[in-house]
Amino acid sequence: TFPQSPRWKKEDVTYRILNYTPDMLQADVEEAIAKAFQLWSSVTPLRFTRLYSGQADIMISFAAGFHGDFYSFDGPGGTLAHAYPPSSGIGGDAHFDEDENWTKFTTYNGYNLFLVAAHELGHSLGLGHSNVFGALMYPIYMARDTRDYRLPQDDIDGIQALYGPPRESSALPTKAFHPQEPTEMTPAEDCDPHLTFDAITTLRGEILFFKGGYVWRKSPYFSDIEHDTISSFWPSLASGFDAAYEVDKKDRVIFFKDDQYWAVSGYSIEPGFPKPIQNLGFPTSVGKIDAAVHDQNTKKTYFFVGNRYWSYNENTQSMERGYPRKIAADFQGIDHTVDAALQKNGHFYFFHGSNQYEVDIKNKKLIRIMKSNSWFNC
Amino acid sequence: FPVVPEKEKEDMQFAKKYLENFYDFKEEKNSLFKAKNLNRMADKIREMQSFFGLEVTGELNHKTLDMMKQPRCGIPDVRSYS
Repeated sequence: TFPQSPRWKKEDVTYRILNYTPDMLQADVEEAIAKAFQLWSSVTPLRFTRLYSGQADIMISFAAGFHGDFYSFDGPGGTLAHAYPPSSGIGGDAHFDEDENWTKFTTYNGYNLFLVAAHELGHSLGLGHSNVFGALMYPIYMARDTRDYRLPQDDIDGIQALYGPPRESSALPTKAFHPQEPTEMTPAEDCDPHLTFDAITTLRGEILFFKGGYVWRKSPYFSDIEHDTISSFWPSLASGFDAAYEVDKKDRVIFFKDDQYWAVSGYSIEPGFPKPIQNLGFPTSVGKIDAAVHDQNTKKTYFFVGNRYWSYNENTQSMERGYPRKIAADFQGIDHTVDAALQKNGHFYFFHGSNQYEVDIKNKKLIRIMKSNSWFNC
Repeated sequence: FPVVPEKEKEDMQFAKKYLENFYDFKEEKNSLFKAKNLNRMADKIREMQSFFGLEVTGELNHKTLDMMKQPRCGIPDVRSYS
């Protein structure tokens, strides 16, 4: 909560929508706001009534830049919205930055108004920020599925510390709101000899190994292998990848999942992604790719699909003519599909099941075969 | 992740603004307090890293900076609006 834990000293709280964003239909704005209030009323005794004129407890508005309080908005990105804790006057009011692109969807090129409003109304009711990753009151925006959205337990605990649980008759028992059960499988062991990977890439001198929703991180700066969830780096890409590669000169990593791809720089997903893989020149018959690796010397990127591969020219941003070709025809000793691929120390490493094949980049000849997790100093 | 070197200065400015907005960082305007400012900023970076569960180093590393650049709510993380 805020210092001195300000809260509404009544259970019937009013709100009014002062204006609308041109990004959405008015009905969609009203639905998003109403759904956000319902999230909080379902776990407290509070009841929210919409007013259409006069002064309401919670005044909701869209504005850009300076908008009459001491906290101007900052254009697209950065700060999305803010709201004031319960009190008279500006207390409780919620302001949304009109320079953002508001949407009722959970895509990557807009901010979901329901999610942001639910967060800001948490402030309007007296909640501060939570440092529990995944909580609604976590300060950073995270796109997530809003169908059947359930309030995480941390937020329920916070709001009920201020207002208590709902009256028995008026809402679902709070136990109906279980925190999102982790759906992640337990992470595989680093030194399991049968360990396989979905995708591998370098990133600013480090090597990232992906499997399911997890990533192993091998860094030249630390001796041990770090093991994280992917969501701790890219919350909206939590489910994992089919392939990944780095174009280091552009400080850019490309991730592939099914028929889409994303470009990231560090932790930031570049705007306008995901894009369909057909944008790269794949025929529609290709629904996903198995592996990708970039050769910094030739500026070519190889994409592996089944027993064939394509060569993509990063300079011209186009597929090369004469492809796809058989992998085995050009990479001696690679007679199978490729799960993941890596370029390091002048070699390619092609991963297939629990084995990896070290290939000389220049003559494309097989040098040796090792266990896939030989990078983990087992 | 490692820092891409050439934009460190602007990153420092960005971080200072972020810490002022969300972590109650106040910089002494008088340049005589430069060292004191740097220490105070390192403390605020530690506070922010601790809030987000990052490795608490007090240094403006890439992971910290990227977390600062994520779209977010305008309410401070450690104090309410006065």
